[in-house]
Amino acid sequence: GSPPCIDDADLESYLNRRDVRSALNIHPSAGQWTDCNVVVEESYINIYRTLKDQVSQSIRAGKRGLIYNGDVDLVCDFLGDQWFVEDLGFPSITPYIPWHVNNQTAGFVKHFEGFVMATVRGSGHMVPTDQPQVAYEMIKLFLKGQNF
Amino acid sequence: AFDEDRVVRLPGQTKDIPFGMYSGYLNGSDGTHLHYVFVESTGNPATDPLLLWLNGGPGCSSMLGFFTEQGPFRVTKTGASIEPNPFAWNQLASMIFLESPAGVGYSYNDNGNYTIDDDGASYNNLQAIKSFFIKFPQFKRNDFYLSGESYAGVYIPTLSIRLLNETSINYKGFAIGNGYLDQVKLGNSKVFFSYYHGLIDRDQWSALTSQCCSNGVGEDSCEFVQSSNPTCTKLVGKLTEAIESSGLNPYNIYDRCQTNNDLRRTTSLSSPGIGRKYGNHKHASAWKLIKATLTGHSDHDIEIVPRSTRTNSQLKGS
Repeated sequence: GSPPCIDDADLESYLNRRDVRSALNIHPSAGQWTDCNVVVEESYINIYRTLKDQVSQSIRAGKRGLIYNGDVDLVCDFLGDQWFVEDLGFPSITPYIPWHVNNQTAGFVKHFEGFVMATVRGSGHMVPTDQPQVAYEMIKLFLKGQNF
Repeated sequence: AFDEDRVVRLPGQTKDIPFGMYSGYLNGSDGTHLHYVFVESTGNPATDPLLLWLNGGPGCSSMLGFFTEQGPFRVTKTGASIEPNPFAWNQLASMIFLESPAGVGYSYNDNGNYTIDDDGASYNNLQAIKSFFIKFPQFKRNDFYLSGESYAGVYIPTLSIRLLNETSINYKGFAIGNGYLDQVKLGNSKVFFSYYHGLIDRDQWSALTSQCCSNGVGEDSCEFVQSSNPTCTKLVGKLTEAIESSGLNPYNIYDRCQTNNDLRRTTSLSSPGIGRKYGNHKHASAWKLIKATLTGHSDHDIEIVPRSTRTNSQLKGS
């Protein structure tokens, strides 16, 4: 969902300026920009209650995975996603251990065969907004295929 | 590079953008046109990985990611200028921010059809990726990754499965942040999370666990979402109401909630439609996801009481 307690009014105002739309090559058929579209949200049909099969199959096919959670988010909390990860049934390579950025605990991590699960300490749902440097280091480690 | 889509400078910037930036449309199926912004890596675009980012919702725009999360720019509070983001991910990878499905952000459909499901969304996302590589064939050999957050926990795995069959794309892996990966697990965990973070007291917790758990208290022995015990279901319903009325920012329980600002905007804007967007819809949207996991129902089954229809005393209380 859209971030309920975050004020995106200034961004909406900016992205609906005529000069901004022009700079971004926006087609005239496109409507007013809103952060979240009510029509799409209300008519969207959710099929999958769990993505276990898709995630498992992708990892088995050799695709590397990172599942990360800001640990103070209530909407998609870390605990539920941690249970999801454990339920995938892949053997773990490391125990659940802290990982660090600038000598500070950035969160906790567990490496599995083919993928990694990490928390980002003190972050909510939008991790790159709440903990930008930690998020940056995290995605760097992932893209480079390095352990946390 | 696809020069028609090139963005040299955005309003609010005083200098040209020092890396390749492109904005335009990628084609999905049946008249679907998905808006994208592509920013090249500031390292070596020829060899750095290519990373797709999707925000969730469903229905939310990846321009939120671009301008408020890991994109290269931030819009200042007044909206008058653009600032660089020192932790932009395009220092590591070239990034595609895709507004999906049609109807989200600047994306549209020629027929005005905005009803879609998970499979339709992932199919259109795949078509958009293929459309990207037609516009930018020089990136076809780069390592390609998927990423996103929230409901992208559905978008990414379903798209990943489709990519497994696309041998012409150098697909390497995926990253999912705070993903909507399993409704029932997230519903059950939310009760534990709420207790562990002091959102409910010991009496409520004892009542919940005595009615919803068997053989101890834990992930495997507690079933809050799909309980066959009506007392348990009732207690979970009360918990849902309690955390909703707490006034907490559900996306970060330790951050402040800009509700007051939202309400001020609601009352200060002349158009009720705009006011509803700033004030109520956002709340309804977030709590919808929470309720969906806690009750085990899909979003469509859940009736949300918009904030504006609550009484003044309820608002003051929260």
